[in-house]
Amino acid sequence: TKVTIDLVRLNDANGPERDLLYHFLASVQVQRQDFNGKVLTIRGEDLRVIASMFGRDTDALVVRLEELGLVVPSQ
Amino acid sequence: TKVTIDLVRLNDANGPERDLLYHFLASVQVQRQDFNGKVLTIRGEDLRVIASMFGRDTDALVVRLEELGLVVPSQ
Ligand SMILES: Nc1nc2c(ncn2[C@@H]2O[C@@H]3COP(=O)(O)O[C@H]4[C@@H](O)[C@H](n5cnc6c(=O)[nH]c(N)nc65)O[C@@H]4COP(=O)(O)O[C@H]3[C@H]2O)c(=O)[nH]1
Ligand SMILES: Nc1nc2c(ncn2[C@@H]2O[C@@H]3COP(=O)(O)O[C@H]4[C@@H](O)[C@H](n5cnc6c(=O)[nH]c(N)nc65)O[C@@H]4COP(=O)(O)O[C@H]3[C@H]2O)c(=O)[nH]1
Ligand SMILES: Nc1nc2c(ncn2[C@@H]2O[C@@H]3COP(=O)(O)O[C@H]4[C@@H](O)[C@H](n5cnc6c(=O)[nH]c(N)nc65)O[C@@H]4COP(=O)(O)O[C@H]3[C@H]2O)c(=O)[nH]1
Ligand SMILES: Nc1nc2c(ncn2[C@@H]2O[C@@H]3COP(=O)(O)O[C@H]4[C@@H](O)[C@H](n5cnc6c(=O)[nH]c(N)nc65)O[C@@H]4COP(=O)(O)O[C@H]3[C@H]2O)c(=O)[nH]1
Repeated sequence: TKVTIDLVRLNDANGPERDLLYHFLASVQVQRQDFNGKVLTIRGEDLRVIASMFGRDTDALVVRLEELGLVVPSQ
Repeated sequence: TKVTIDLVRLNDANGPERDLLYHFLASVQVQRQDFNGKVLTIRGEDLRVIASMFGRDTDALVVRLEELGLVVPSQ
């Protein structure tokens, strides 16, 4: 599973899930020195870790992120 | 360890190590749809696998790739 996050919409979002996701993405940006600021795609293995931290499976997490408008559709 | 391979020089190189590396990088390019054609950076974990297939440790593999002129220096 490959999920691209809309960083601009993430900035405007609220809530505890948003904060946790934000911190994780910020750390990836720093590791990569990727400061495009618009989108960020993370590894499938990251999604699995994040999903279990939220007590969900990966598909349910992705559905939740889509509901929050945080996912950039893949071309 | 992060190693960026010069794809143009890899194309001109010879030998069994070159062929194995070429096939691996080609598969990564396809998985990513990354066809910039000039450079490709692979994961540290990939280098470890490739190194042990060549009977070396990772540092020795990187030295060998540098000797062959296949490594793009990191900025
Ligand atoms: N397009 C693409 N390129 C890839 C992929 N995997 C590795 N690379 C390339 O290989 C470099 C080294 O990867 P690494 O050793 O895993 O070292 C990585 C890894 O430890 C970490 N990292 C970066 N992005 C992520 C991520 O989304 N999730 C996780 N868990 N770690 C990441 O930061 C280090 C440096 O990242 P970069 O500067 O980006 O440098 C990366 C990147 O240029 C991939 O699936 N797709
Ligand atoms: N900066 C950035 N942009 C993102 C990210 N996720 C998606 N994009 C954007 O969406 C396209 C697809 O990205 P990808 O799946 O990572 O697929 C990428 C990726 O696999 C690879 N790639 C491109 N540039 C780099 C790079 O500088 N380093 C590494 N390691 N891979 C790259 O080539 C594929 C096609 O790249 P593009 O045509 O440039 O087009 C990219 C880029 O415009 C992200 O996390 N960071
Ligand atoms: N062993 C190995 N496998 C590779 C490499 N490059 C790509 N792959 C495989 O190809 C999938 C798609 O890569 P992508 O289009 O670049 O799409 C990637 C890329 O946009 C981003 N990404 C993941 N890791 C990194 C990283 O270290 N650096 C950067 N810049 N982007 C990354 O997250 C997306 C999804 O990553 P995955 O779920 O891991 O899914 C990755 C991974 O399974 C590589 O150098 N080595
Ligand atoms: N997932 C994803 N990540 C992206 C994308 N574009 C940029 N990045 C991330 O942003 C960092 C800086 O990219 P850059 O300024 O385009 O500058 C890049 C690029 O010009 C070139 N480069 C190095 N390795 C690769 C590679 O494997 N593929 C491509 N297409 N370019 C690479 O060297 C610079 C450093 O590359 P990295 O160490 O990989 O570090 C990259 C990578 O972590 C993208 O489309 N998808």
